[in-house]
This record gives sequence, structure tokens and C-alpha cells, in this order.
Amino acid sequence: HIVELNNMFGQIQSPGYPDAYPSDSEVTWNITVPEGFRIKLYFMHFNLESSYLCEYDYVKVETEDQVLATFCGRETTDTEQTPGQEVVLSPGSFMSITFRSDFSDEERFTGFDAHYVAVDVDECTEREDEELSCDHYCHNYIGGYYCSCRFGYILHTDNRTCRVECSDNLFTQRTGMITSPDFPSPYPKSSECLYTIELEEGFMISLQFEDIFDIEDHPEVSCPYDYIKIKAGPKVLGPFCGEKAPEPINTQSHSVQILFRSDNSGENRGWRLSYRATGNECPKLQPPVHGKIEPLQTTYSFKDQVLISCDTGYKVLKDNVEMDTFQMECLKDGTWSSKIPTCKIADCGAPAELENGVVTFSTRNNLTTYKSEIRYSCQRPYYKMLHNITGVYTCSAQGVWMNEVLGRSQPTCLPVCGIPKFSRNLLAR
Amino acid sequence: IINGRPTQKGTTPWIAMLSHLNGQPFCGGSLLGSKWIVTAAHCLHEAPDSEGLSLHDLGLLSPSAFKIIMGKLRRTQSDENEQSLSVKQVFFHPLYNPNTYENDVALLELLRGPVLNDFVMPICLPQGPPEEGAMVIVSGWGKQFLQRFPETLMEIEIPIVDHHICREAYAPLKKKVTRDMICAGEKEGGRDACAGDSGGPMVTLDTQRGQWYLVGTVSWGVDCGKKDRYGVYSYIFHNKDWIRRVTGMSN
Repeated sequence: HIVELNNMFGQIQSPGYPDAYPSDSEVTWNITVPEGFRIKLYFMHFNLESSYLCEYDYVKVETEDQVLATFCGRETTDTEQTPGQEVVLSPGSFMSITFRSDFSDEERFTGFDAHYVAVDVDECTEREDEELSCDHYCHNYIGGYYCSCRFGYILHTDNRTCRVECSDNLFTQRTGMITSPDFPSPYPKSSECLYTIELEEGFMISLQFEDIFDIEDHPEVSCPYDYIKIKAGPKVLGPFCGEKAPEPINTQSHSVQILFRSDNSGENRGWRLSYRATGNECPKLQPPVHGKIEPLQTTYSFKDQVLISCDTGYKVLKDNVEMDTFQMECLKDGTWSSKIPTCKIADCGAPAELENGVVTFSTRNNLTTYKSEIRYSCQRPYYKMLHNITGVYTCSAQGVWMNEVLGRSQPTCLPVCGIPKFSRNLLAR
Repeated sequence: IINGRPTQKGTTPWIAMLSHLNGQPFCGGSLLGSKWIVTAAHCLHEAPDSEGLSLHDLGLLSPSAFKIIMGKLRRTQSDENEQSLSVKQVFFHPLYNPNTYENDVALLELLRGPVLNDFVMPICLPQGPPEEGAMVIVSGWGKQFLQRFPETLMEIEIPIVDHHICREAYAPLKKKVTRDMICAGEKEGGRDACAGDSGGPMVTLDTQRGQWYLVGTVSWGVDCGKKDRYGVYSYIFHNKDWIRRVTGMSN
């Protein structure tokens, strides 16, 4: 006779309890409670016929695949076991209790009175099976548990492992360092990371794995769990795993994708690689006369830029346009974006006329270039210079006539007042 | 100029002649800086025919109705160094009173400044008041004794008169001598400016700087050269700030 019980608690008694139980009977109670609970069984009364190893009458408590206990008799001896004050806990949410009495009973045995109750399983403390335990944080609640993850991680759809969002890493610099998440701490599980190195066409990217390389592998099968793959143009390199890093890789491509995948188990420290992008080299440059190139390098390659500037007092001249600096770039075909410009001495040009004054050149043949000097003077005796300055102007490096007092402002000739050339014979006595 | 002497050529290069377009001179003036003339405000409007009129009631002389001649010596005949100039704008002193000659000063901005040379040069503005009793020189082409106009520029050398003495001298005639006026001349009369000299320069020499500067401009008087009738001039030092503001010049 089988009784199915689905409540969260209940009472089970031997047939006829509290009267003696009948002989030759067998009743099974199958208790099922929800997942996340287990069953606690305890007896308030137990009185069965005793027999060696309970071969006559007994109460057997078992789960789907194991016998948890077999009770008989009135008290525990070395060959029989009664429940006493003990409770019996089922490992899972199912428990089956079978009462059996054989055909003969010399005495009247009153059988048993048992109670069961569903008790929560604290999955967080009891989970041994790594496959099922939470990856980072476990939160138990009545009837179940859930997992959560550390900051920066996302709970995987298996609701157990924690992964990181790492599918949109874009690297555009010409050099860089890429590592597995949390390197050198173990990388997260169940993650699908994609690192893209995207540079302008003309660059060639080379990769170099460094120090620790530790990706979960398998002795026989090639990288069945976690692996790293490298896609460069049409080529796909890998998958790589294990503890031996791949040799330096020259991808010959300006766009590389690194795919790193981890499954939902394992504690491996991951990997780190550095990459460098180089382009075609451009020919060496000679600085212009009175000029310089910055930065000065032994070689220049694609995308390298140089700034041409001239010494003080000189201007960069390019296509008849004067400028302070001129930038050139090494193109992807290994040629410079432009020819080297020349340096032209700053020329202040003819100085502006001075009202009621004159300008004289103090350098040979009226030079007006950098460091040349001119002198403004006022038409004496009728005008004199305001501010009483020397009137000397020097052609500055910016191509402007400059005076040490007035700067680039022109002097002013003021009329001399009250000093007539002819003085009267003063008649005053 | 009464009882004056002919000016030696080139000794008064700042003096300006205000002349009608027909060549008839009517006032004097002085060159300031490179393009300003200072003169008497009463030169630039018709004479008031009754008391109590304000400047706006009087017919003003339009800038295009007269001209300025620099480098002048002879009154009506032309001179080799003269330069004829047009007036761009007239600035009356804001407190000018045509009935009392208070602040009788005006500035003329020239359309184009004269070329400075030995015979054309500006006068300096005063740095301070003149010394007590300083000798000043007043120049002009105005009437002489017996009301005759001179052939050439005339000048007198007279002392500055104490303001109080001058005020007392004019009190009996009910003439007010205010702070913006300065007097010069001798008690017994004799040398004085006269009609036609108005606006002309009264200068003195700053012996420290060696520069002549403008003390006043000919303004008014009762009769010319009479005893106890000092010449009254518009006092430039008193109105220097206004002059600086309008002309933008310091000195």
C-alpha cells in the first residue's frame, strides 16, 4: 500500500496506531516536498518487534537511491536501531518510509508515531558540487537560493557563474597591453571576450604574449574548455590554451580580433599580451638650413609625424606661404606627405611712414630682414618724439619692427611748442 | 595793438589770423598742437544787439565762412610763408557767456594741420599760473592809435596785473572781472590790445624750460590804452582742462 504525501509537514503512524499493528502488512509513504527543501523525520513513539538486523518487522527510511535508516525493536542494541530522539534528514526533497510487519507477532507491538516537516536547504553552505555552487556570492532563502556576482561581473544565464562584459574592447593606439579579465587573478567563468585592435590601413600589428600564460586545457583534447583565438584578416590563429604561450605573432594586418572564451568552471590566471603597430618606413629627413625637425628619429614609419620649425628670425616657407611650423606625415606607402620646406628669414618689410618724421636704415643697403635696424626720427626742430625714446626699431623674429619701449607701436612726433627759431630782442628792462 | 612795435618775423610763429573768405582779417588766434587754434569765443558770432541773449540766439560764424592763415606777418598783403587752412569744427567753451565775456574761449579744429617750419609753430599750454607781475607779449593785427590798422603784425610787452586790482578798476563801470579772466597793462594806460586783436595770443617765456607758453587770449576792455583800463584776457590756465579734453593733448 503506497501513500503519496506532498504537504510541507505531516504525521505518519503505523496501521492501527496506537493499537497494535497488524501482522503481515506493508505500507509505504512517499513524501515529496518542493525543490530547495529537504525532509526532517522524527518519531514521537516507536515500538516494533525486534529481530536480528530487523529482518522481521521494520521501518525503513530511504531516498531514491539510498537507505537512510532501518529501525525496529524498542531500543537500540548492537543489532537493532530505534530512532529514539534522532531525526532523519533526507538529502533532497524526497523521502520514502516503508513500514513492514511479518506474518507473526508474539506480542502486541504498538508500532510508531512519526512526524515530518519540510526544512529549507541552505544551498549556500551545503553545496559541495562545484558544478552547482555559486561562482561569487550565494544568497539562501526559504525554499531555494540564488547567486550574485562581484562588482563588474554579470550573472551568466546558468544563474551560477559570473562573467564579465568584455565583448567591446577596442584598441586604436599604436601600442598597447591586453590581458584577460582580472589578470593575474583567475579569469571569470562563462565569459566570451572580444578584443579588437583597429588601426589605419598601412599598419602591421604584432603580438607578444608576456609572463603568465595559464588557460584551462585538457591533456588529450585541444582546448575543449577555455581558449584564445586570434583573427587577423582572413587568418585565424589558435585556439591556444595551456601554460605555454604562443610565439610572438606578426599578423601582417592592421585589424586584429582576439577572442577569449571561458567555460563555467576552473580557476586559471589567464594571459597578457602586448601589441605594437608599425608601418612602412619613410626615407630619412634632412632638416632645412636654419631649421630643425622634431622629433628627430633614426627612422620614421607610417603615421609618424614630424614638425619642421625654423630658427628664431626665420619662417617656414611652403608654396610661398610663410608659417611658424610645418607638419609632415609618413604615409602608408612609405613616402612623406610633402617635400621638406625651406626656412626664410623673417622680413619686416618697409617700415611704415612716420607722420612728421623720417626713417633711416642703420644696416647696409636698407635691409629689412630679421635683426635689421631702422631709426625713426622726427622732423626737428619742429617736431620731437613723444616718450623721448631712441626711435630705434629692430626687425623681430615675428617679422615686426619692435622698439624696446613702444613694442610694435609707432612713435609719435609731437609738434615742438613755444621755441621759435627767431628770438626777439627782449626790450624788457 | 596800441603803442606797440612791429613784430620781428618768425618770433611769433604760433599766431593765427582769422580771416573772412574775402581776405578781411577779423581776429587773432594761436596754434595748439598740430591742428588746433585757440581764439576768443566772441570772434565767432555776430555781436549781441541786446543784453541777456544766449549763444544760441546769436548768429554763429560757420566753419566754412572763414579761414585760418598761419605764418602771416603783413596784415592784408600776402606773405611768402603763409599757409591758408580750413576749419573743420568749432568748439565753444560750455560756460561761455556772450554778455559778460566769461569763459570767452573757443577751439577750432583744422581740417588739415599746417606744415610746421621756422614761421609756423604751436604755442605751449601753461603748466601753471604765470608769476606775479610777469611780463607778457600780446600780438595782433588790430587797431592802433587813431583807429588805423597796421601794415604788419604788432606787439606790446606789458605786465600781468593783479586780479583784485583789475577787478576794482572795472567795478565803477559795472564790469565783472571773473576768475576765468586775467588782466595786463599799465595803470597809466598806453600799451594795450584793441579791436581786431581779439583771440590773439598773450604769451610769456618759461625761463626754466626755455619755452613760450600761452597765458591768455585777447578778450575785452573799455576803450584801448586808457588810464586804469587794463586789457582783459581769457585766462588759459583756468580753462586748461577743457582745452585738454577737447583737443586730447596734454602738452
